[in-house]
Amino acid sequence: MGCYYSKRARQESGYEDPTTLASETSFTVNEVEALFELFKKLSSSIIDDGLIHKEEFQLALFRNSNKKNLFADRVFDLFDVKRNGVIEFGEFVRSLSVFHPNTPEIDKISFAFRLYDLRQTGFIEREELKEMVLALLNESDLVLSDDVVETIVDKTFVDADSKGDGKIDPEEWKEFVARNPSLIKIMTLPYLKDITLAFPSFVLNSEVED
Amino acid sequence: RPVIMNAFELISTSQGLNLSNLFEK
Repeated sequence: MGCYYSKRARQESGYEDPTTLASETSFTVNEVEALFELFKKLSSSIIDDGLIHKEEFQLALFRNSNKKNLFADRVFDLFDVKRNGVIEFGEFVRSLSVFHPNTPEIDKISFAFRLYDLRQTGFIEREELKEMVLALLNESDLVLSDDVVETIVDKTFVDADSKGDGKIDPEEWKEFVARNPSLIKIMTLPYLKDITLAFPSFVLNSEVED
Repeated sequence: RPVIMNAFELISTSQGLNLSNLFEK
């Protein structure tokens, strides 16, 4: 039942034991197996080496492997836990787990904080927020005057930086999200609950057969 | 009265943050 192929593919992609991954994440063993199908597809779209390269990530997100995007870069960097320039299967599953509907909100809030803390200083700084607003405007072909951008950033800091020290710390971020829960809506992918339906071919490769 | 957008609300609309595209077949 395709065992030779599936074992080979698993070795190449740093395949980790689904039981271990399931025990560490919000996924069931079956869901981890299904994610492997998705991972195989993404990791072979340009370079068939069982690792997700940034170009493959961009291709999946934008249908364009050359599209530069600050936010996609940040997501990629957070998924690439080992910081070796590629996403391995274990990293993929553990990071995607943050987006599972059953994952505690506090994990989602913390992941979003790290995403927006561009320079990893432990704070979201004013300059970082402005840089992200400008990146979003650029991505959306929206043009706003510098005054308007400054006003948006200022207003957000008045709301979020409750200590008034010019930077948002994790505690302020948590309180800000509690008052604005829509900010972490993007941190939940309802689709992840149906992953076994979306990628049913895992059944054919299941280790139960081995 | 003008509504001033929350900067985080604005950036959360980025396509780069919309991971549902990873699941497109």
